[in-house]
Amino acid sequence: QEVVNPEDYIKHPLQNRWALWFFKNDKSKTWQANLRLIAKFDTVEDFWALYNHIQLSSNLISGCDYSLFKDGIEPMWEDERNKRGGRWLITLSKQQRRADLDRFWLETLLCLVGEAFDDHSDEVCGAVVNIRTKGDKIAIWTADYANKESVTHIGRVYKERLGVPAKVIIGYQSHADTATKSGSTTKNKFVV
Amino acid sequence: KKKQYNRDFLLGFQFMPACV
Repeated sequence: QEVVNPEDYIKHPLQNRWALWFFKNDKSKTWQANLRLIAKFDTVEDFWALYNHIQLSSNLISGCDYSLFKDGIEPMWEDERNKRGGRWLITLSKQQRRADLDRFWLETLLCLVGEAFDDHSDEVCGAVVNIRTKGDKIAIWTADYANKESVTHIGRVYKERLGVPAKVIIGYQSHADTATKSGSTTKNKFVV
Repeated sequence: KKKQYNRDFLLGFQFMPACV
């Protein structure tokens, strides 16, 4: 009788079930109506099946977003799990769309589904990529801006995973500050 | 225990034949 290795036929379960959302900017519709759930997955294999099936971020038209959030958390500030939180924000230059955008977004996804932030991964809510003419943005959203230890751990690991040079500073901003800002920039609660 | 996967492990599955 042949002994079968479970590794060969059981999909690799993720710690969390994740939901991928797509936003397409149609000004004739409300913000919420422009937001669509694409699919949910909870295994390594199903993550790749989805990732390989959809367009790269760099192929999306301006105004579109992808969001990957833990199942049960909606990709908006108002969600109960997001409203006290904030984001580590990566702002990209126009040139970086070709050079870095798809690589950074995939690395972000791998950090999330692989639970790269150790015990602090529980503080992660999701991540968003915004495709914009003036410059694309990628962010990891966490649950509580006041949880300094988790927020800074996540920021340090994330910066290293993206290969951002030490001299380049990335900032963490609370959603409350982003929502109430008056100018075009939001003050950073933390930097790494 | 948390199910953690490092990047190389995850990348190794990108082009695996689909599970049946």
